[in-house]
Amino acid sequence: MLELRLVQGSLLKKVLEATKDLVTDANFDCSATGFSLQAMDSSHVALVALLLRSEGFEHYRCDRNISMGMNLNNMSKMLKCAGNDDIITIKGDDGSDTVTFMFESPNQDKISDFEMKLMDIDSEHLGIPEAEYHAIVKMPSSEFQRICKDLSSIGDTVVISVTKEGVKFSTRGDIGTANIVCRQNKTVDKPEEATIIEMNEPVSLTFALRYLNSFTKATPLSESVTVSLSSELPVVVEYKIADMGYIRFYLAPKIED
Amino acid sequence: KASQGRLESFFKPV
Repeated sequence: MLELRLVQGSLLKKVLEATKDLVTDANFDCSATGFSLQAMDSSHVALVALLLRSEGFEHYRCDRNISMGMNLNNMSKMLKCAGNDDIITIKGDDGSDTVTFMFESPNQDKISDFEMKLMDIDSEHLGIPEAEYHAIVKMPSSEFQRICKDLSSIGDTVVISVTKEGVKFSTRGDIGTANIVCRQNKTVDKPEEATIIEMNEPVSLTFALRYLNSFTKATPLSESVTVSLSSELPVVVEYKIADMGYIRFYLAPKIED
Repeated sequence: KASQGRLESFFKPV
């Protein structure tokens, strides 16, 4: 028996919008810790890891660990039928091949339930160890989105370099080149507008802009984004989900032949 | 020319 009641149902809608273009099918895992997902894109270049902690739900009942395979496009179709202010409850029964999404309007005058077929998915989980990163950049998520979008009109890849000067995003394409440098800036009105650069050592890595642009679909989930870089690891692009957890995207770098 | 890395080169399956 599974019953998860999320008062801020729009969070789940936003999570689906952030993941459905990257991953087609995924197993949602439910345990005492929370509602989570780990899935790679079809080319095994990018990975999404989601955690919505159990404490963030108004009601969280998960009698035993359960994994539910869902087609994210179909799940998105169903969640789009929920209003932005609706409370969403996810319900499942042991051994059932369906999951039910219940939507309640804020004043309880409309209650809908949508039953979706589950699917068997052979998921490949990767072990992601805790790591020390060479540099961690925290910046407004809208700024990161803007940079990725702007650069992708010039080139296909971006070199992200962190030095003590700041973080530089560079691209080149047929029409020319572009460089955007963001310096640390803590003198802002609100903390989420700050750009904070923690650098243990300089680092420079190349990534496909197509994936970074896909990650920025999570921008509505958080005012700020954290980009963690290490020369030996995939980049981590993390959006914190207030009071609940996070959505993290991992992207393997381009490697010089 | 740079080639695209794969996640399995960095993380092991569990």
